[in-house]
Amino acid sequence: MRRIAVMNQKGGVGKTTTSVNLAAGLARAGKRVCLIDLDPQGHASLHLGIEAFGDVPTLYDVFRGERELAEVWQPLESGLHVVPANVDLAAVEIELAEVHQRESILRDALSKAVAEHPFDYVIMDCPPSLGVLTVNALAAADEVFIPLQPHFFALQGLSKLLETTQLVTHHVNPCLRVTGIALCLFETGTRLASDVTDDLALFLANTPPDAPWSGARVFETRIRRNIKLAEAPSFGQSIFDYAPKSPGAADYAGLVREVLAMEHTH
Amino acid sequence: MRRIAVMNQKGGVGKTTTSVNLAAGLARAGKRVCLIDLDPQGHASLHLGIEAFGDVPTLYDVFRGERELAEVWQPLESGLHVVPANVDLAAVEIELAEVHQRESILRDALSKAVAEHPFDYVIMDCPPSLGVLTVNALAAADEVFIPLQPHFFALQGLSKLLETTQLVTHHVNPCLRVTGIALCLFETGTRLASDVTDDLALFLANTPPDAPWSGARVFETRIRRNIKLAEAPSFGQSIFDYAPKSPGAADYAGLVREVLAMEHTH
Ligand SMILES: Nc1ncnc2c1ncn2[C@@H]1O[C@H](COP(=O)(O)OP(=O)(O)OP(=O)(O)O)[C@@H](O)[C@H]1O
Ligand SMILES: Nc1ncnc2c1ncn2[C@@H]1O[C@H](COP(=O)(O)OP(=O)(O)OP(=O)(O)O)[C@@H](O)[C@H]1O
Ligand SMILES: [Mg+2]
Ligand SMILES: [Mg+2]
Repeated sequence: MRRIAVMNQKGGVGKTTTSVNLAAGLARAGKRVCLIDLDPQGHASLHLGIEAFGDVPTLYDVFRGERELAEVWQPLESGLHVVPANVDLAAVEIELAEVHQRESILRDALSKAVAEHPFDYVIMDCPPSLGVLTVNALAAADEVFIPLQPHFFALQGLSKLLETTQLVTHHVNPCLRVTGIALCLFETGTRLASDVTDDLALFLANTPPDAPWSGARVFETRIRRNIKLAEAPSFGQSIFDYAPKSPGAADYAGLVREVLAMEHTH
Repeated sequence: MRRIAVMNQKGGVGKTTTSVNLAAGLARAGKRVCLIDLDPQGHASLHLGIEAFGDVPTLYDVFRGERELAEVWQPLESGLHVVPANVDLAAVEIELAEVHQRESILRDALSKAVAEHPFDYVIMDCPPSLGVLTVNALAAADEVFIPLQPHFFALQGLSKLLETTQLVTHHVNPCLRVTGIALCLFETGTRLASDVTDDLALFLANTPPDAPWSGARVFETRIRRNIKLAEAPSFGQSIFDYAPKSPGAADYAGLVREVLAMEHTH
């Protein structure tokens, strides 16, 4: 089972779009996939048409110890299971501030749930911050994927993000590794995109061999900016259902192929 | 003095780009402006070339009660004063969790500082969350500007954001009003942008008269997507210095004019 946290504290870089379309793509390839929405905005849930309002059980209930993951995830037609979130989840940052071992609540809930319901992939969509929700995802994951918009602020944040991953590796989850960086919202032909891509390659080439991101690869597939990717959430669909012939669907299908191909080397 | 919080918990919608270019534009128009960076990513500071590393005093020192605002802000050539931030600021969420009246630390620091150093505008760039840093900005502000990318997720988050503003109005700062919504990263000609803009107008038309956003206007100026706006931060400059003839500079100049014109009706 591969447990992948999709994270980046920089906002609006394509975390949710990547989590949803990667999870949907892997499910279409016949894999058993669970997508966990860790963002109080609940955008991964909304993107797939799940309205987690009122009494609908969400990830918040799991953090409060009131429900098991298996009681909260919703199976979709595609076989994909989604653990929804809503704004209640925002309370976790404060409510768990004093709780002992708060960073491993999700990890423990996940290992309990998958004992009876095996998955091939667990994808975790993180909020744009490095708080207790993201740390829970890092504790529960064995891989990190970093969606990165090739803009100036993106590179700025990367070293801080990698430092945080290293802290988690040292204190909470020694097997955590950053294995993939996905260039999203890519505007081919702009100098900015090619400059940042070059800077990124240089940055990674100078990585110390023992760093948790020393094995990270930049995926060959660039996820190009494509308006259909921004339209799909308003229809509650992945890009594969909404616009299967669009460049957005082609790009995410490419990413899915690369992620599957990693299985043989992983 | 106008104190404006630029906020939206949705990530990557143009908060920092708007805060920096609005502040720079108002300073070019001869106003005395203070820009406060409330984001631990420190992007507003970086955007203007301020590297707040090591012993450079930052907003974090003000939250800790170790420095006054007037000891921390850095005057730039343009007359704009910037209160920088860096990742240290992220500790505030946890460190202040138990502190009494933690939400008004910035308001108190600001009223003390401006007694000796008057400003015409204070612009506060918020992080993509609704935590203690954003609440401090809302407590210190009298106006809220909401940058909004005309995408599906943007509208989803708006009602939650307005609810939070209402909570702050009731409990912390009765004079707080949402006065402006700026459409950013606008892609003219896309159906998505026109659909969301229509939905937004409908949403606002149905606003109850006593709501803190009942007077909110959607600025006429649309900030179009323009790669020069994404390039400017890597040169440490506002759009007016980096690419004064670009559509990005024209759009932000238009926004500055509209903001100045509000003074007569405000
Ligand atoms: N390749 C793309 N082309 C066009 N639009 C995109 C693309 N990827 C994402 N978007 C849109 O850009 C916006 C930001 O993407 P998304 O919400 O996935 O980012 P995020 O990192 O999850 O944001 P947050 O930090 O708020 O969680 C969304 O409105 C989304 O629909
Ligand atoms: N109108 C625009 N045209 C093109 N690029 C833009 C525009 N506005 C902002 N950008 C770029 O898009 C990215 C997101 O913008 P910005 O960082 O200002 O958003 P934000 O809301 O402050 O993000 P965060 O939620 O991380 O604080 C940045 O890389 C920025 O340079
Ligand atoms: Mg997201
Ligand atoms: Mg910002």
